[in-house]
Amino acid sequence: SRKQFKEAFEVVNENFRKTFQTLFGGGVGEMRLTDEENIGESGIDIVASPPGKKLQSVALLSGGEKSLTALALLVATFQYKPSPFCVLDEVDAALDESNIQRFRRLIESMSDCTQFILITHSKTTMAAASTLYGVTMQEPGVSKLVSVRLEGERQRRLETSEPSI
Amino acid sequence: SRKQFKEAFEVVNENFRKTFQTLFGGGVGEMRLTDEENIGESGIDIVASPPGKKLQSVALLSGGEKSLTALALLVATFQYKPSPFCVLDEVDAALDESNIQRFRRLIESMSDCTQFILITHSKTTMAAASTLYGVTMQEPGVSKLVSVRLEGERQRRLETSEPSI
Amino acid sequence: LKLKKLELFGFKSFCDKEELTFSGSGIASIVGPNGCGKSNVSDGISWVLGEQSAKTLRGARMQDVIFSGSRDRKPSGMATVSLTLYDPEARDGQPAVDGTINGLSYPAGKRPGEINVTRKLFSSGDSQYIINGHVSRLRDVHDLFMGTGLGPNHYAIIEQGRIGQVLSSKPLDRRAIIEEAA
Amino acid sequence: LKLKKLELFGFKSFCDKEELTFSGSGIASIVGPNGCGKSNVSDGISWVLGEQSAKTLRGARMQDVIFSGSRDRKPSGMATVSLTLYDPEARDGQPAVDGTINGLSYPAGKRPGEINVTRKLFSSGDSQYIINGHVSRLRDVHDLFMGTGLGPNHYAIIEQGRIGQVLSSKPLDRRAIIEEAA
Ligand SMILES: Nc1ncnc2c1ncn2[C@@H]1O[C@H](COP(=O)(O)OP(=O)(O)OP(=O)(O)O)[C@@H](O)[C@H]1O
Ligand SMILES: Nc1ncnc2c1ncn2[C@@H]1O[C@H](COP(=O)(O)OP(=O)(O)OP(=O)(O)O)[C@@H](O)[C@H]1O
Ligand SMILES: [Mg+2]
Ligand SMILES: [Mg+2]
Repeated sequence: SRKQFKEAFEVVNENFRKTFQTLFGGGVGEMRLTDEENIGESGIDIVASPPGKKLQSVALLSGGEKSLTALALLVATFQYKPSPFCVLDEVDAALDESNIQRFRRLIESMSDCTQFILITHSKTTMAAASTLYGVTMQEPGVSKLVSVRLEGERQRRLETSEPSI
Repeated sequence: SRKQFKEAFEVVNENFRKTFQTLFGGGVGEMRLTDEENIGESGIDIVASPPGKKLQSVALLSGGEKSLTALALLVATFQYKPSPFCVLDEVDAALDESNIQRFRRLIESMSDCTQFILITHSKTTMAAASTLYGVTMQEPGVSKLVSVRLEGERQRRLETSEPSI
Repeated sequence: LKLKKLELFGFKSFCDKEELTFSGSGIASIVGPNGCGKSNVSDGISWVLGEQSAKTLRGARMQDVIFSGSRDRKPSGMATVSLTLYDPEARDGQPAVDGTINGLSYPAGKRPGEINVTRKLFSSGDSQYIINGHVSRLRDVHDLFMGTGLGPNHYAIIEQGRIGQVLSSKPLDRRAIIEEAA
Repeated sequence: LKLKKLELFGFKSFCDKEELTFSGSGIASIVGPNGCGKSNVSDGISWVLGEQSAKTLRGARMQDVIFSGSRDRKPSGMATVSLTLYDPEARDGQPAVDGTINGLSYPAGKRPGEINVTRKLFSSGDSQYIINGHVSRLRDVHDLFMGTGLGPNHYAIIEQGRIGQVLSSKPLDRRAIIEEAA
């Protein structure tokens, strides 16, 4: 309904302004309705300006800046309505080391109510995990899972993972 | 002309078969004409099968496998007709460490006749360079270049880069 | 709802049955070399939640998700993905009963508060959705996850290479994300 | 043809004049944190070679490549990118003469065998192409690089995020790459 949308929009937008500043260490990021008069059918525009930079179209942002802005918006949505779980496949691919650290801290702050599944090549991102699964293809074309436990148990390799509940 | 195209296609395809095997350590990669009967207007399909895997559509390949296949084709084209220079912007973003090493060795083998400019966050890729430029934004929004010389001179920071010729 | 287990069998490169278990919260990470099957795990999750577009799963037609064979293995006849979640508010020790989540009722599962969603696809093209052992429709699976970010507009799953899409998508597509959460 | 120098002035985040020099072969690497201007260097190269699509350069209109100001700096009135290459077969010591490369003649440059291509864009929208000091047309720039992979279909420049495009593009687009090289 229109009232629900307006309320969700306002809350997520306020969250977004904060998560943007957390990930960028400043700057201005927010959503704007394309049609203030007609909220029932309006689209949503995103404006983003990293610290010290002039406000321009988001298209001109760098690859890493675009990733961070999108992640800020995603986390803002989760803060309003958490998902049971969230799968992020190599969303850190365009980020430099210091931004991967910021991304990691933001995800850690969200992880008490949402199960995050991070697919990654980054050692920094991996290190944030309490559960680690390695995927291997010893036999070409056939995937196998290897569970690596990290909390309170010594690391062990298992051919099949045992349930942790 | 049609004859030129056919000749270029044959040579690049033979190069591609080899560069694919170099980057994948085996497997089969090649181009096929969509319309053998009408070479003058035929499109080009790409088939790629990493070692031990079954031949399927390239769309099903992983992110890293797609990058490697595209790089194999690009290098195959360069071997036929070298460019004065080639700019690769973060083409290693999806590659794991061992594939970045293979990519790096392939570029090194091509670099005596072509000037490669590699934009990257990877330490492995950077280490292949004989000329290194750092881009900085000490003043927000204003880019500056810093030349870092690696061959035969001690590393020095310069506010403006001096010509090396 | 919390995530408990994911099983893949005959799905993409998972020729043999493989299983991941989760603690329901916190961070799990999936790692490995290029092409080993990490994104295929993510595809398995999208697929069992009811993904209808083969293209989103990098295929040309839906049968492309069935293990198609390798150097030493024959193709599989079917693909199965099974997702198990649990409702932490269901009380243990009581016999498993029908429950409600997200305003929808679901049939009793193996344990109290447990919800298992399974999808099967046969190489003939026949397919099935099964919720807690009861054959269900795609619609039931979508309803179960409506508004959680795991429904048909699953903003909670970001595929490889898609992180930029939020910014480059049309203004009305972005509206759909807020509407889903609302 | 070998690459010698690139200058950027008023182009995107390069408010002040900045210069890169090259040895003509080997590997050069451009590094730095997110958003510092690395891809803008690559955009500068595409632009001076005659890129006509603002969208390829991530802008909405071509004036978007002019430095638009920052916290402490006013917007620039124009953007200039200058690319210098040299023909290693032109003999040093001889007075600079008109030459030919790629089957095309070019006017004498500062040094024998040197080719400088400069592109300017004013905030008014006026723009200029200059080859070795002579005002030229876009067509002349394209002809200079035809078939080298740096022409209008510049397969020798792979923009950030575009590496997958070769594989996902249409069969006829891939033909264009082979035709360019042929
Ligand atoms: N139906 C299928 N049967 C067998 N193998 C398949 C099937 N579908 C996909 N594959 C294989 O799965 C592999 C891709 O796996 P996936 O995309 O999960 O890799 P990844 O671990 O994410 O790698 P990257 O790090 O490069 O992203 C490909 O090599 C592909 O050939
Ligand atoms: N006309 C312009 N005037 C001023 N700044 C601009 C202009 N066009 C783009 N920018 C700025 O340049 C920055 C992007 O630079 P660029 O894409 O080169 O970054 P990058 O170094 O490639 O980063 P990444 O590692 O994230 O890819 C953006 O912050 C953008 O705001
Ligand atoms: Mg992947
Ligand atoms: Mg970039």
